[in-house]
Amino acid sequence: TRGVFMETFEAVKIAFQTLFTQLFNGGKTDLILTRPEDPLETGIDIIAQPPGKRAQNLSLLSGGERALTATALLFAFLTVRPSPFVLLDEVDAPLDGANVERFLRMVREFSTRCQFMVITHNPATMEAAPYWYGIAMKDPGVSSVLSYRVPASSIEGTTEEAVVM
Amino acid sequence: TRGVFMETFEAVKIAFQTLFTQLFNGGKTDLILTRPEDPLETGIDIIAQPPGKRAQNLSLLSGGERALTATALLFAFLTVRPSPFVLLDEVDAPLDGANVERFLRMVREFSTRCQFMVITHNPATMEAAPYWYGIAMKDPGVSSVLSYRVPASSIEGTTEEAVVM
Amino acid sequence: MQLKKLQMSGFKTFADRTEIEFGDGLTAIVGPNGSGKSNIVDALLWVLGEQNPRMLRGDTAQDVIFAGSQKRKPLGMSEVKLTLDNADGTLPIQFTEVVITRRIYRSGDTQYLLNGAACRLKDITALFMDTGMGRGAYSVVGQNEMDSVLSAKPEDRRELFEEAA
Amino acid sequence: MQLKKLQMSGFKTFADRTEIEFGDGLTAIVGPNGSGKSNIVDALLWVLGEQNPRMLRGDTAQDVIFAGSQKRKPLGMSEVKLTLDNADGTLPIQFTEVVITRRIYRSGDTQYLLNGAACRLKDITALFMDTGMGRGAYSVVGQNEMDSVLSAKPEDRRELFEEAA
Ligand SMILES: Nc1ncnc2c1ncn2[C@@H]1O[C@H](COP(=O)(O)OP(=O)(O)OP(=O)(O)O)[C@@H](O)[C@H]1O
Ligand SMILES: Nc1ncnc2c1ncn2[C@@H]1O[C@H](COP(=O)(O)OP(=O)(O)OP(=O)(O)O)[C@@H](O)[C@H]1O
Ligand SMILES: [Mg+2]
Ligand SMILES: [Mg+2]
Repeated sequence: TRGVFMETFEAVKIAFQTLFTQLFNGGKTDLILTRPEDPLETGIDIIAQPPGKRAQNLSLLSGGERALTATALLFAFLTVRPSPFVLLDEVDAPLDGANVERFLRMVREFSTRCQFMVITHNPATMEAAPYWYGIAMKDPGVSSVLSYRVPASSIEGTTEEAVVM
Repeated sequence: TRGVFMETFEAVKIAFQTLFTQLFNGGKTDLILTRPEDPLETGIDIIAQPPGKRAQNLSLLSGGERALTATALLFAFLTVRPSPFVLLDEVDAPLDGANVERFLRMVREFSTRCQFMVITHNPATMEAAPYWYGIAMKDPGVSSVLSYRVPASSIEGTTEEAVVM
Repeated sequence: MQLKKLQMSGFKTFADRTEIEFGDGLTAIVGPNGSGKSNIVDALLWVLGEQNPRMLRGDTAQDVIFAGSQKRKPLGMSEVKLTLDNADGTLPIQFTEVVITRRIYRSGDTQYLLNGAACRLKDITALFMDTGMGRGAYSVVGQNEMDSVLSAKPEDRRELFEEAA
Repeated sequence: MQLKKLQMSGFKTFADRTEIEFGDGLTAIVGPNGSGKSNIVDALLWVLGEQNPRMLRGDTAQDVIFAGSQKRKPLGMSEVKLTLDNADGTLPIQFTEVVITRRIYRSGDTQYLLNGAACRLKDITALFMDTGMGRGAYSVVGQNEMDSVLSAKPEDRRELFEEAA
């Protein structure tokens, strides 16, 4: 319905602007209805301006900038409409070290509100997580699972030893 | 022409099979003409079988397996038809540690035959390269370049200090 | 509503019965390329009712049944079971614990069970309609999917807003 | 034939005149997200004659002209100059050093120069026809492009083989 859509749109927009600025440590963004007079048919334009730059086509953004922008939008939806469970598959792959750190700060915060799982090859992401599922192929072609509770000391980065649960 | 195409196809196929097995440390692959009677209209099917697994749809392969398979094919073309210059933009992003190592072994080998540039966020890839171009944004929104010759000792991993050229 | 566990048997590389428990907070799923991490995502989407094989990287419905390895024969059936804690009544069903089972056989025959009782696919999808975990929802982001939020046409983006509204 | 250097002025984030030298062997291009690494790839493709703005992540031809930043005004022109060593005569032209210049103005006016003499775009693309660096070649792989070798239809893959043949 028109009213519900506009309410949701406004809430997502505000959350998106806040989260974008957190992930980019600056910059600004906007969501704009292509047909504001027609909320049931309108499209939604995304204007993203990383810190220090001018707003341009999303297509001109770098791989990492696009990943971070999409992440801000996703988390904006999760803010407005929480899900009990979030599963992200290698979304940290294009991010540099500084952006991974800001991404993980946001992931840690959201993981206090719901169940959060990330598939990753990134050591920083692994260190941010108190629980690990290790997937291996002891028999070729057949997956096996080992789960770990990472000792609290190693989350501070002192050791990578894990406790098999 | 028909003869040249078939010759090229066979040569690429053989190189692809060799390079795939090197990158995967095993497994096998095949290239199959969809219409062998019609080389000028035929398509080319790719059958990839990572070690220990059965051959399946390419679509079912993992992100890293697909990246490695595509790399083997690309390098097969470079073997049959060398280019003076190769530029790869973040192709190592989906690879795990062991696969990055095998990928880099092949990159080092090919970089003795031609000019080879890789854009990367991966520390292992950076360590494999004797020359670096560092791209930065001292002025927001404006790129600046700094080039480095990495001292020979640090390629063995002892130090990350670089010599600005 | 919380996810409690996911059990897979004969699903893609999870040939042997395997169980994954969902804890509170942040869990990292780690392992080598091709070990089966993204297959876990596929298992979750599948048990929640995904009907399009392409969304699970396959061509046919039966592509999710373990196809064998170098050492093992293919299996005849794939089963995934998802157990959820419904103590807060989020799911419109009179059970504090909800178990969803989906099976498929080589013939293509499929079974759906809700707490052990045979049901139809739409009984399952109806359960999740307003939870943020339904079709087109934003709580599961597959490998290489993050970017499509941005590359979608402005009109296509409204789907996400409608899901949240 | 060897690449010697790439000079950019007003090209995307390379507002100030910048020079990149191509050495023998392996060079890594590194830097934070959005710093301009992939823009270097775009500059190389552009000076070699890429006409489709979408292949350079833009909408219009003028999208490659520096659009300004928070602190700087937009520029009126973009220029890229590529210097090649042609001592081995790979390029069908009577020069041991070949310099290709491409410029575009805000009006859309474009200039192409070959060793300082005005020429047409097709004079430039003709030079590279059989070098593996021509259109559709496999020597430059952009970010997120590696996978498309595999996802192409079997019929579309023959283009790569024809380039190599
Ligand atoms: N029905 C099936 N039977 C057997 N193996 C299968 C089946 N379906 C997919 N596979 C295999 O699963 C593997 C891919 O697993 P998956 O995508 O989960 O890997 P991953 O751990 O996510 O790796 P990456 O880190 O590279 O993304 C492939 O090798 C594929 O052949
Ligand atoms: N004409 C232009 N004028 C000014 N800035 C531009 C122009 N075209 C593109 N940009 C900017 O260039 C940046 C992208 O640069 P690039 O893609 O080279 O980054 P990158 O170093 O490859 O980053 P990543 O590691 O994330 O892939 C974007 O912020 C974009 O806004
Ligand atoms: Mg995966
Ligand atoms: Mg890039």
